[in-house]
Amino acid sequence: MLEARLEQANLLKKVVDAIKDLVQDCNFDCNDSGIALQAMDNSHVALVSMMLKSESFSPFRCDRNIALGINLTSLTKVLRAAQNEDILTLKAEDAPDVVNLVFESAESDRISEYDIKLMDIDQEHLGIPETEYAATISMPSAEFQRICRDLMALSESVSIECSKEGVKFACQGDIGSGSVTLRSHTNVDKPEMNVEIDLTEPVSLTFSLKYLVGFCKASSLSGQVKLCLSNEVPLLVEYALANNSYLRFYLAPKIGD
Amino acid sequence: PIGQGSIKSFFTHS
Repeated sequence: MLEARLEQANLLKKVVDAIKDLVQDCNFDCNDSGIALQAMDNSHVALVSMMLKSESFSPFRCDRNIALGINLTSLTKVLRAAQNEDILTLKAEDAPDVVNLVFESAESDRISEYDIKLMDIDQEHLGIPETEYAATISMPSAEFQRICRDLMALSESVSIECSKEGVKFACQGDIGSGSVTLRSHTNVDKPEMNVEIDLTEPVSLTFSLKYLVGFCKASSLSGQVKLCLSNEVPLLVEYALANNSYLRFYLAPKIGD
Repeated sequence: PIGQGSIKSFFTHS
């Protein structure tokens, strides 16, 4: 059986909110290392990979591999009933028909309990190769969100060029063009404001802004976002969570010119 | 025009 207790419902609320517009029905794969999710969007352009390590829960118990096939719209409806600060416990039997969610208020004696019917989801599982990326950029997640939103007003796609000069986000549209360039930057007082660029070779790739803006819904999960790029491979956008847990998005580059 | 690649062409089935 599965029993996983989260100190704050907020974490799961934010994760589900960040991915629910990209993917609809997903398997939450539970085993003794934690709860993982991998799903592609309908167009097979982007892939979400979430890992909530067992250390992110206290306690965490999962004796066998259990796949919880959940419709994220249903999960959102139920999670709306949880206060951000509630303690959230997920429970399921070994061959479950439902997943049970319990929300406990730390301040009052209120306990809410919900069951969500599970679905049988036959999901493709893709192997993601370990990649030595040519460029890795860590930057404030709010800054990345702002850049994507600003450039989407002009164009549907953005080129991300990384060189030793810095990283340049550029777009061209019907009304004109725009770009934002960031250089490495260290803020001793506010490390969340740091921009760190780790480059082994220059990279230039073009991506759909619609997807990037969608990924940025995860911004509230982490002050920093990491972008990993290599020529002609998908972009990795990573939001690191506590206890080595993470929410990652992969986006296939645009091809041709 | 720029085409959109598929994520499946980059990752293998596991």
